[in-house]
Amino acid sequence: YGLKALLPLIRREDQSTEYDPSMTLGIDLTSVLHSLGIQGNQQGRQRVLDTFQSPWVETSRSEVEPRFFVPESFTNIPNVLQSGAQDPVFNSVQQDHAKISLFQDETLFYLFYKHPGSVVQELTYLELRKRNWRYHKTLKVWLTKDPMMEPAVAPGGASERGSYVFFDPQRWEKCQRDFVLFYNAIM
Amino acid sequence: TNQEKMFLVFTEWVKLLQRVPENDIKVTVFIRQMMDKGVINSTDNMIQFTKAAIELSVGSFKESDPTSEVFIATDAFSKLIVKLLVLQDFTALSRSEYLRLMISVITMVFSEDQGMADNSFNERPYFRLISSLLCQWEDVSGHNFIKIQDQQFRNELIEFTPEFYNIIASFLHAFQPIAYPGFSFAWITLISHRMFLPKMLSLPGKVGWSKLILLFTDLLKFMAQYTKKNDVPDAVSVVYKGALRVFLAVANDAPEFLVENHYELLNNLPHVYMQLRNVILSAIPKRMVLPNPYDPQLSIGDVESCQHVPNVFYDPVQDLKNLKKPVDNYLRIPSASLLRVISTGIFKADQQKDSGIGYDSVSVDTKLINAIVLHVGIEAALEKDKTTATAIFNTKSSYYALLASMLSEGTTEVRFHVVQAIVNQLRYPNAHTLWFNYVLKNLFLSEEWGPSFAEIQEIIIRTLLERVVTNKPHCWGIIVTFTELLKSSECSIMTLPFVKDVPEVEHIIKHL
Amino acid sequence: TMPAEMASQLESSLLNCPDSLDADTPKLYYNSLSLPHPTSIFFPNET
Repeated sequence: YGLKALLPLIRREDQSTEYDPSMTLGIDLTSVLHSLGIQGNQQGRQRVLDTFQSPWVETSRSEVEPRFFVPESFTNIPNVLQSGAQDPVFNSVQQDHAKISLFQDETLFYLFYKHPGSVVQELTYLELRKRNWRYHKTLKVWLTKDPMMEPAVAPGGASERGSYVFFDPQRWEKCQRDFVLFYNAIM
Repeated sequence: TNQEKMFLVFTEWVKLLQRVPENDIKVTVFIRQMMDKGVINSTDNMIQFTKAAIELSVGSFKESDPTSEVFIATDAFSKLIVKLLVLQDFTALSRSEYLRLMISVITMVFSEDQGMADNSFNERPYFRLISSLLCQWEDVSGHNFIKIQDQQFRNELIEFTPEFYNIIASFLHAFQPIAYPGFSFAWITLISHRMFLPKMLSLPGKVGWSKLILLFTDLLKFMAQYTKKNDVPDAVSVVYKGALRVFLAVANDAPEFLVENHYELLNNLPHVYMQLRNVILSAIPKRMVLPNPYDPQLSIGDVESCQHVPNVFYDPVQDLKNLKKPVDNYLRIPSASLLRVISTGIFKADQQKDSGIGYDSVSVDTKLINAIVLHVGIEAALEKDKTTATAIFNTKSSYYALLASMLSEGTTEVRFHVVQAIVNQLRYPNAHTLWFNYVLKNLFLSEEWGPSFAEIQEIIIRTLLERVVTNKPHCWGIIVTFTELLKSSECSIMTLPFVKDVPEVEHIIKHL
Repeated sequence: TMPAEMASQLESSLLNCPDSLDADTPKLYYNSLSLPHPTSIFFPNET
């Protein structure tokens, strides 16, 4: 019960034989807290249990839908998407695909990323292309030319350097970047 | 057969939900028809239907292509449960009884499934059923069931909601890892589910807290049972990592839960989990700003929050058993005979195995010791409010005397566990931290121990040191107390023989 | 010491541990636009 009992904890060479140090002395919790979305400072404290994905990082591969509430006023807006008095419906690809052209860019991006491997991902892809956005195969983001700048095509014609507007799906915003664009990387 | 009919009806339900949105009138009509046609109009039929639904859901999961949608039937079943709770008029059975009945049937099927010799049990569909049930209940109950038109129904459902969560909690308690190890990882994921844990933490009047403590106790008991010091099975080590993350998340979102329940949580926490112990004890009330514990000008008595008595959700007096009277009587009027009763009453009938740092067994009832120490602290704080500070900040007071006497009369083992219990109360700035800081300092510097002096001092230093050599967090009260002892002019710790005897420790203390 | 049968069940539970996809909000009714459809391999394949 005295100080000598702490020796196996303190002496590094004894650690692995007597106690599991990750549980006794523990570990630096910075990365664990970071993985939970907990910031160091108290001021910026945000709740994390409401969006808790899993007790383990390895099984937290995707976001989970939190509690949310859609007020009545969001559901009875007349003439949304030119639908007149009724709520807009999307029940038939044949009948409804043209409505995609009524969505704003951000809505298209949302649908593209939200529904992988679906009809709507394909339809939003086609619509964004119509609006001169191009999808980068490796970065997995959409980009379009900055209208203010003319890009310089590289000798050989395989790429161009210029200024582009990217849509960042993590930060959910458009941002301008100088970039070397390889033509075979976009679709 | 009747069972086949049940299968058919459930299958139709699953198909219906894939074809129409859930608020479509056809969904309500289907349920109405289920009731009218007697599918679920009696307890027997209810049981049979539930059994059919869960068996089909689990069966369909097991047979589905893993890359496809494997939970369609399970999700449909959970939707049905919510609809049945919300759409029916409850006359014969209450809503609670109805839900309990369905859960009991699910429990039965679960037990049978996991007991099958073919090892085909998979926790995922059962996990998904409860997870979806929680999500769908959340959806319908949002903003006090605003989606429900009828005001009376709405009121009933609002009243029922705490019951709903407590029934789920009871189900989880029955399926704790010690009982159903094949469900352990699903279980831990469920108790920390985003639609369960924050809800239970925030139910009005803290009505979810008792069940939550029960569940956390289940988790800690499982970890305690199978944690050996140096041979932790890999799976248990993974359990620990998950538990740590969950506790950190709770410390962030609802620190008051850890603050008010530290006693019960620590009663079941294996001693070797030193960092986790610190995580629980370092929880501080939201919005409290801690004075810098390393500030050389800091005087703990001047910290304003040290005047506030912390809330203790579970009164440890309930755990005093047959020592309640002797302890309370001693606090009124100390006597040697009462002390004898207490000192002998803290021993267990038999020695038990325990995984501690430096010890493998325990012959005292540590829970009882923790209860006594905390109870004395609570009573001391009450006394201070009733009378004056000098009534308790006084080595002649019965409060101090009881703890000091337990040390002086006790074996080394008793001394260790009493000191541990005292140090457990050195947390954020509050009235208990302040008083136990006073107690510990005086115990350390007391000249009344005689030959036991060195042993008691060593136990105190060991107990404080083990809580600061760990990775952070460290408790504010521990740092402040240890700092005071290190700076004490009355006793230079560095000169103490038992410190000099252990060069590694001497080195650390010098560093501190 | 954990009995062998228990250890084996615990291991099995670890292997089958539900992940965040299992814990996500159920969606039963899919409108026709979000039905599965083969799309480019370069598109993100997780939501």
